[in-house]
Amino acid sequence: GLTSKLDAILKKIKGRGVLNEETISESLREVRLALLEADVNFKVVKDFIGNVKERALGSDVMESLTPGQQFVKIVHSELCRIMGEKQTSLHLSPNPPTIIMLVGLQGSGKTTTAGKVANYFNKNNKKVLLVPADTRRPAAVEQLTLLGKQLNINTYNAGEEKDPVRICKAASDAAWKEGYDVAVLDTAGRLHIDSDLMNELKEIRAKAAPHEVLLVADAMTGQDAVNIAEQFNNEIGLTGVILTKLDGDARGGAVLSIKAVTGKPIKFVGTGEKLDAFEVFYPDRMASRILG
Amino acid sequence: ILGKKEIDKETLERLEEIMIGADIGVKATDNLIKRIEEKVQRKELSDISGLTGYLKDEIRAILKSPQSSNNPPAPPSTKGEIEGSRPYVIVVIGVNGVGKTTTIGKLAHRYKGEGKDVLLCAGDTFRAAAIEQLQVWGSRAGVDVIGQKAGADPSAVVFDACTAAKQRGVDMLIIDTAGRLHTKVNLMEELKKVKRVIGKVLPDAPHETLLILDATTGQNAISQMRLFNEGIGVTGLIITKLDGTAKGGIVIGIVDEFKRPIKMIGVGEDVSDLIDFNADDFVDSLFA
Ligand SMILES: Nc1nc2c(ncn2[C@@H]2O[C@H](COP(=O)(O)OP(=O)(O)OP(=O)(O)O)[C@@H](O)[C@H]2O)c(=O)[nH]1
Ligand SMILES: Nc1nc2c(ncn2[C@@H]2O[C@H](COP(=O)(O)OP(=O)(O)OP(=O)(O)O)[C@@H](O)[C@H]2O)c(=O)[nH]1
Ligand SMILES: [Mg+2]
Ligand SMILES: [Mg+2]
Repeated sequence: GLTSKLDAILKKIKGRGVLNEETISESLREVRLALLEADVNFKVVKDFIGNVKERALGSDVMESLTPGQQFVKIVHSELCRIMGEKQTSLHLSPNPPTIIMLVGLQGSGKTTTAGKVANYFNKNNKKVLLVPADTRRPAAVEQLTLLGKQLNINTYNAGEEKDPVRICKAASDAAWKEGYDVAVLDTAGRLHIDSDLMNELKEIRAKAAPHEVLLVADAMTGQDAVNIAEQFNNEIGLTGVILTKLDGDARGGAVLSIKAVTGKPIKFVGTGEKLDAFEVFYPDRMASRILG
Repeated sequence: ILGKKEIDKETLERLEEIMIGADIGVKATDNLIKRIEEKVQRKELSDISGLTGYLKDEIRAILKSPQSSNNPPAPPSTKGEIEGSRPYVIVVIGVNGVGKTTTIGKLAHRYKGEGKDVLLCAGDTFRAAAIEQLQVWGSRAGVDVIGQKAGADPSAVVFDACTAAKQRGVDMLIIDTAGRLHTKVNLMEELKKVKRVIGKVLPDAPHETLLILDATTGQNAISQMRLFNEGIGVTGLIITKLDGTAKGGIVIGIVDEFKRPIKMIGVGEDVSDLIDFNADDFVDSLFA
């Protein structure tokens, strides 16, 4: 992998003293290649390499018996620094219910993740309400309702109401009135460039006042991750991110792009189709995965 | 796109960024850049306009190359036309959430509109409300959906659907499958079994195995193609969600390596948002 490649490069120049501009460039090229192959956005890679270069130039990598390993350590720790501290949980509001709103592109895993978030709090003895606010996709309400049944968790019944904004507002009020600890709003997938649908999310946020607005993003997303994350964050405002489908072999570089452009914490990861496939985000494990 | 006249190092770097930003990938981008450098060396390329034209030609050629080779028989173009390959069977596969079920709804609408007799199979017996979702699409398209209860063995449902398709003498049968990550061996085995079952009922089927790829996917699309193709064989690709900002450049490397054609692209969530793949339009939008 990257360590052995860097070992080969750095061992060639060992004995020529500390790292300087020219001896470091080949190593930086290998790191850049690894990150691009991992789907990190090329602009994010450029900035990242700049930071690594500064740290590597000042370091004693060449003093080490294993310079490749030392170099990778610098890269790894720089990745961890950007991806943030380990998140232990979503914070519950001191004034229940805590309203959690899930947003994102079509098919990223929001509805399934809504079930997982609900399951997570339910297992911790919290009273949870699932809110199906996707009235557009065929059988979306049925999908979330079925997940609720599987988990023995209540699903808000919107009756004849089809407007997602009114549904979320009414559900939020009902959750407060009926003493729920958590309400999870599952919204319809949408494009970040669809201004009508992005405005709909703004309205939901304004009316339902969620404590958390989480971008549900697919781990296999490529270069477009920066556009998606930037738009959702600028237009709606995010409080965090959930990365899904990490049980595959995607390197997941999108997470670095998302963190770099939004600065928002990665709260959880989805690691499978079952409702208990839900874990806390570990930046150091993610860093190793991205570097391959 | 580049605001200058002649081809220099900076030009090539800017071009490389555009291609990587379009998810073309490092390897495929490097190959294309190398070909450009050789042409510049041999003085066959000297200015920017010639450069983008040449690059577009190269990519277009890659995307069009499979059209002339190893294509399955086309679906019957009129109702009841080709006796030998009726029902014409299409299996739709791909990882989770890429747009398989929605694309089948669009395909059903298209083929029904061409006067064909279409039957759908709700082969996703795993995911919550997957059968209901396909049934809505079936009623939108005005076609029947063969399904069983959730939790049924997908091979059993597919067996039913193939038998029904044969008995009813329909023109086309389109089979929906559950989303699955290509790395899950047991799920790939399940897919292989589905293919065997189809072949037992309808000896020369499936005629088309379409892999659905999401345009927002990065380099992982290559791994998806590789494993699905090794698993049950992919005869064609449909790229969905090209109505977003992702360019879907990853398909260039995939078509180059696996030589399978991109048949159609999905450009929205409505029943008519499925158009035939056009290499010229695709290449133009890559550099737009
Ligand atoms: N393997 C795997 N599959 C997942 C994960 N999360 C969700 N899925 C699957 O991804 C597919 C899409 O999930 P949904 O929950 O329907 O996605 P969505 O974002 O609600 O989709 P839209 O509402 O259409 O935008 C389903 O097949 C899920 O089972 C995960 O962590 N791992
Ligand atoms: N914008 C856009 N959305 C699409 C397109 N194709 C599908 N979708 C949306 O993507 C989401 C997922 O579509 P599905 O058809 O459920 O995907 P799937 O592959 O069957 O998902 P699983 O069965 O859960 O694996 C839905 O919200 C669709 O409306 C497209 O071309 N453009
Ligand atoms: Mg959903
Ligand atoms: Mg489906």
